[in-house]
Amino acid sequence: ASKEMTEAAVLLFYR
Amino acid sequence: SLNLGTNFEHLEKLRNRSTYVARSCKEIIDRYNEHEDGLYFLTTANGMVYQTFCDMTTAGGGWTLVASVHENSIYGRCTVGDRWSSQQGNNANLPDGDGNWSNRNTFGAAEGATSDDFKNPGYYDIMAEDISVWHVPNNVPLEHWNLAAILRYHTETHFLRLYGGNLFQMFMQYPVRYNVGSPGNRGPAIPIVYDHGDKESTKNLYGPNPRGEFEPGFITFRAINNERAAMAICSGVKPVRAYNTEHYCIGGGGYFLTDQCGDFPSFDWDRLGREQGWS
Repeated sequence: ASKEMTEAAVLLFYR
Repeated sequence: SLNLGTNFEHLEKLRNRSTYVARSCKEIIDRYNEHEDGLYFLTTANGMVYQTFCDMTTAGGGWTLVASVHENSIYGRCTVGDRWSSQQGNNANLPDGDGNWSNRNTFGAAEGATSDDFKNPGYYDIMAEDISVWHVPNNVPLEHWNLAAILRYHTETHFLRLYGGNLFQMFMQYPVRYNVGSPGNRGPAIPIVYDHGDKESTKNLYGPNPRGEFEPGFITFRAINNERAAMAICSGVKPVRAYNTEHYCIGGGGYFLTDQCGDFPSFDWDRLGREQGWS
């Protein structure tokens, strides 16, 4: 995957 | 200094937030009519108080940050920091890995959610209907998360009602466990509404080969690859043609056949000069 993707955290939200 | 006055008022305003009693950011809006993004205190059903970030703006707001999946070293293979797969090495005898997708363990802090893994009690305590996902570059401070994100989207189908109201419950039904099934046994794939980015930009975040086997515009849960390794979330995509999901789905159990174990399992497959096109 792109470097952009691997060097970003995945934040999960609920509503 | 002149700033001191404003700063004091600002801190007073933040301090007042600690008097709120609510189990989610949505409740903060509903009860206290607060609409400002930022950190708030929430309370679990058992009375445990914790602090997290509330997104009060996206699609009317009331989104509670419950977790972040952060890659500290793409070269690590289920090593320290791989809390969303396994920190105990690639091991078929530990099919669930650390088990954090379906337990009540918590770790990290909201302010550090882009610098390390994060999970708070809201993950299992809040009864929710929908999910929102932000991909934020590592180490970006909280006040810039929204603007800095490379991808933001949310669901609107209220699908969590069907799966117990949160990911904790959903992953009880669909365990993130090695050898639990074959690719056809994946969990639900839910259509998404984009808040930043689109189907095309989502595709381009992944490698050229993955683009040929997934469909963008969805979030998929509990994907299973060809070697029966389980992954928790395929962010922005649904596997449809082939199932090399280790290259584009995150989180996982404790064992991956080709030693691709990790929170971002094999996103870096080609990087070390192996086959071309998966990274």
